[in-house]
Amino acid sequence: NSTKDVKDEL
Amino acid sequence: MNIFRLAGDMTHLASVLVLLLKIHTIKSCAGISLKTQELYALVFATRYLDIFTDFISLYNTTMKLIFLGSSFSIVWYIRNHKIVSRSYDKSQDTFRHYFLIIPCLLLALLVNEKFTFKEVMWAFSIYLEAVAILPQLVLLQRTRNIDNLTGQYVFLLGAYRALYILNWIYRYFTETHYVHWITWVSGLVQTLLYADFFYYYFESWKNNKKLQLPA
Repeated sequence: NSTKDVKDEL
Repeated sequence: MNIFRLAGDMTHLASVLVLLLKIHTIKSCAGISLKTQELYALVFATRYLDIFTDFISLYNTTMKLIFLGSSFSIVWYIRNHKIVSRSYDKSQDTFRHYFLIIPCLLLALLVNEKFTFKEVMWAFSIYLEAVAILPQLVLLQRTRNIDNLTGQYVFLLGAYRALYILNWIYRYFTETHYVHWITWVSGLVQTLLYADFFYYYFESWKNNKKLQLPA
């Protein structure tokens, strides 16, 4: 599953 | 979110607040490199392009707005505020920071997580942040007496990325497939650049002496 690699770090 | 990353973000926020405190209350930017501030404004501008497209959390968006707003207002203060700009010593802040931007941009075009505008800009911001402190460190070597707020500002700015390294180690061991070589290598380089500053900062704190960096 291509969980969009969201940038969760600042 | 883990305690290391939260501590890192709070330390980063503290560094920004210390700098704003210095500039806003004593209306002085003595010892502060405008070039480092400009580089940081560029770092946030290129890193937070997704601020209106990807909503992660209220915390994430709030912190992004704080870092964007503070970095650009600090640049504005030092450039345009009639009192603050007088304390900026252009002749000392001579690092050619444009020489940092081009290599970081080229590297971002070559090494990125995906060859899209946003990802290349994000990688560029990571590489640029790693070297953004150089003009400030060079200026500190030329500044005879570094005032406490400036020393604390640089210390907090260096400490935040060191805490992020602990966060990356923690996430590597607790999350599957958590591997981000771009941020890991850049973050390590960034923190290592502070190594000698940390040493002299700790020495001055231990011996209760004025912070002095050897030229």
